[in-house]
This record gives sequence, C-alpha cells and structure tokens, in this order.
Amino acid sequence: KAPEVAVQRLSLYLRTLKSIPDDRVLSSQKFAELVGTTDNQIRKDLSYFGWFGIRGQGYRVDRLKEEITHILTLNRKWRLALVGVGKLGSALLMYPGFRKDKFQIKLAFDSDPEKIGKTIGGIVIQDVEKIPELLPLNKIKVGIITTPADVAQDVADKLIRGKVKGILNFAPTHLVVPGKVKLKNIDLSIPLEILSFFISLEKIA
Amino acid sequence: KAPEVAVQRLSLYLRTLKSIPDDRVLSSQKFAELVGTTDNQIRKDLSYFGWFGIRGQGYRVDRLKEEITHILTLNRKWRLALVGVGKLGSALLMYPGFRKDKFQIKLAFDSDPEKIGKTIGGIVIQDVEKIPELLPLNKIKVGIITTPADVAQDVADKLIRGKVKGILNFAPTHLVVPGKVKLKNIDLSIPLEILSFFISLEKIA
Ligand SMILES: NC(=O)c1ccc[n+]([C@@H]2O[C@H](COP(=O)([O-])OP(=O)(O)OC[C@H]3O[C@@H](n4cnc5c(N)ncnc54)[C@H](O)[C@@H]3O)[C@@H](O)[C@H]2O)c1
Ligand SMILES: NC(=O)c1ccc[n+]([C@@H]2O[C@H](COP(=O)([O-])OP(=O)(O)OC[C@H]3O[C@@H](n4cnc5c(N)ncnc54)[C@H](O)[C@@H]3O)[C@@H](O)[C@H]2O)c1
Repeated sequence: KAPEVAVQRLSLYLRTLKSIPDDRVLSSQKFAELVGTTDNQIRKDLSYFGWFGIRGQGYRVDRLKEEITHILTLNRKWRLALVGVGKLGSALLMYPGFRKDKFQIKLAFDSDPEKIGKTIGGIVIQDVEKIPELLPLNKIKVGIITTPADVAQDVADKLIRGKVKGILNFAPTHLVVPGKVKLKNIDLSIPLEILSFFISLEKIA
Repeated sequence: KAPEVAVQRLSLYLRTLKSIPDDRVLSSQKFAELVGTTDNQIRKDLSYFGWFGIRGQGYRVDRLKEEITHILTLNRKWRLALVGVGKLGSALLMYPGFRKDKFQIKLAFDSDPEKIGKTIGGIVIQDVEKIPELLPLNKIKVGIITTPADVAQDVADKLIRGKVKGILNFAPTHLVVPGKVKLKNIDLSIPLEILSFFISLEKIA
C-alpha cells in the first residue's frame, strides 16, 4: 500500500499535468522539472501504483492523466458524518463495511440530549447544532442522514452549511439540495422489488 | 383497487391460457368456456386492471398472457419474515417503506430470550428455532437476515427449511443457498462508492 504522502504528491502531479496538452509525451526529466521534483521520485511514486514507465520511453500525458485520476479516486479516504443515531444510525456506525480503508465515519450527531456526549463505535455523539462548525474542521466530505423524515431537510441544510460534497439519505422524504451537492437516496424496499420480480419469473416460467 | 379475489381469478385465467398457443385470438365467450366462468365475469375482472377489450374483437392470447403476468407480479402481496431483531432489524420493522401494500413483514425471530415474546411494530418476536414450522403455516415467501455474520448461514438454512423462495441478506458473509432460492445481498457501502465516484468526477472535471 502506498504511503499517504505518495498519494498526495500524485494530486500535485495531476495539477501540473492539467496545464499540458493531452497529445504530448514527456520524458521523466522534463516531467520532474515541471513538477519541481526529481525523476527518481516520480518513478518511485508511480511504481507504488503498479505504473512502470519504460526507461527512455517517456510518459504519454493523456495516459498519465487518466491513470493518476483513477488512482486518486481509489485511494482517497472519505471522511463521513452521520446524523441521527437511532436504530438505523447505530447499526451503520457499528457496521464493519463502513470501516473499510476507504470510508470512515468520523463524526456522529443527534438532537436528543440523552444521546449527546455518549460514545458509540468509538465515536462521541455531538449536538446536531454543531454540524456547520465541526464539519469543515474535520474535512468531512459526505453526510449520512438517518433521522426521521420530518427533520431531514433541516439536517441536509446544516450539512450543506458544513460544506459536504455529498449526502446519503435514508429518510423517506424528498430533499432539495444545490446542484453542486451530490445526493443519493436509499430505499431498502427496492432490493425487495428486485428479489420479488426474480421469484415471480421463476413461478410463471 | 381490485378485490383480492379478482387477482386470484387472474391466476386461474393465466393457468388456462398457458395451454393455448400464443398466436390464437379468443372470443370472450370461448375464453369463458375454457376457464369455466361467464364472459361478463372475465370482462369485469380485466377492467379492474384497466384492460378494456373491445366488444366483438376478442382477446389475443399472447397479449393476454403478458398482461396478466404483469398484473399478477404487481398485485401480489409478499409476506416476509425478518430474523435478527437488533438495531438494523428493528429499524426495518418500523420502516414505513416495508409496510406498503406490497411487502409486509408478518413474522420476526430472534435467539435472545430477552427479546422473544416482546412486540415491535405490532409483531411478536418468536424463537428462531420455530422458523421451519411457522413459515409454511403463514405463507411466508421471503426471509430477511439481519443477524450477525457468524450465524447467518444457519439462519438461511432454517429459512430454506421453512420453504422461502427468496432471501434478502444484510449480514456481511457469503451464503450458500440452493439454486431455486433467490438470494440478494445488501451492502450499504455500495451506494457510498457510487456517491464518492460522482463527487470525484466533479472535482477532477
Ligand atoms: N431507507 C430505508 O430503506 C430505511 C430503512 C429503515 C429506516 N429508514 C428511515 O431511517 C430513519 C431512521 O430510522 P430509525 O428506525 O433509526 O429511527 P429512530 O427513531 O430509531 O432514530 C432516529 C434518530 O434521529 C434522531 N433525531 C431526531 N430529530 C433529529 C434532528 N433534528 N437532528 C438530529 N437527530 C435527530 C433521534 O434522536 C434518533 O436518535 C427514518 O427516517 C426511517 O424511516 C429508512
Ligand atoms: N448490509 C449492510 O449494509 C449493513 C449495515 C449495517 C449492519 N449490517 C449487518 O446487519 C447485521 C445486524 O446488525 P445490527 O447492528 O442490527 O446488530 P445487532 O447485534 O444489533 O443485532 C443482531 C440481532 O441478531 C440476533 N441474533 C444473534 N444470533 C441469532 C440467531 N442465531 N438467530 C436469530 N437471531 C440472532 C441478536 O439477538 C440481535 O438481536 C450484522 O450482520 C451487521 O454486520 C449490515
């Protein structure tokens, strides 16, 4: 696994590459000069991700841009905040699938004074009013809403003020969010629809 | 909304139609004769579902088969059993999306003596050992598994002995089920992957 700093350098490489036309081919010396590092460092960083340019061949700018973009998306760690630590929220906080390398719930919020200050899955439950202030400080990118439907829009507005880039919504209600915020609604009766469809096919066949 | 008995008659119509070649066109009298009912009854049943054959034109067998199959899949009520009434199971039992006309959780099971006999969402929690006996009695078609991963296969085996046609599995483990049982695994980190991908696209664009 690549050290975190190598992943960070990659975004620097990508920013540099953005100002170079796609049809160019760069020698590693030239590329190092543009970035402001050594060609050894570049070769080493890229080899962490299985990219072994052939010595003397140079790098195709279009291929390099594509490859680094792909690597950055895979390796980025996503810091999440969950709002509404009830039955569903607690199940998600304890779920091993959310604690994989890539996604980590870092903050949890609720409005219930009985819950604020308690710890679940190693995370202290905070007051929902603190979302706009705490999210930017903790570089939170995505909010998960597991509150009742009637407060979900208000919670979404707080998450947006906290500068999230995306919202995963479990509450059965339609949320209005600005275009730049990506919204994904979850409805667990959909997999049931799919399952029931396949069962019916079996029956009528 | 059509009365339940009209939906049941439709499956009788479909069984009759199965023995007739697709390319045939049947008059409503002929169709009634084959089914053993009156042409008025057939016309009335089909009109519940918005199917108004034109008097004197008769019914195309291929269209009728397709249409009734479609209606039967939509209107069928699915009776479900949930196993593992913990955080996630309780959230699903209380979730309005599962109480729509089509899907209804009728039975709930757990192995914890503290929970057996208690009521949640109007349903009494039963002993998991009773699954093979209670499921056929209650015409349960689908089992939902919200237990820890290490007991999920054992629970799946019980559901299969209880004659379910499908399993919705939330436990993070690979289940082995016979070919005739439809299995759908749920992993809530997948929608997160999708969300993070769209956010990344936005960033690099
Ligand atoms: N999408 C699905 O498939 C699915 C499945 C199950 C449940 N749900 C939905 O998920 C939500 C949570 O369900 P649950 O069973 O965990 O409910 P719950 O009542 O157990 O939990 C709700 C939590 O939200 C907190 N809360 C209430 N108002 C708040 C606010 N203004 N700010 C912050 N926190 C607040 C409550 O204190 C509680 O802890 C509900 O909307 C439910 O309909 C969705
Ligand atoms: N797929 C997903 O996206 C997702 C999300 C959250 C949680 N989960 C998973 O869902 C499962 C439930 O999570 P939770 O947080 O509700 O756990 P939980 O511990 O709160 O609930 C588990 C329940 O199963 C019961 N149980 C244990 N052994 C049993 C047996 N042999 N037969 C019947 N019941 C039994 C327990 O008594 C308890 O009530 C876990 O496997 C968890 O990993 C999956």
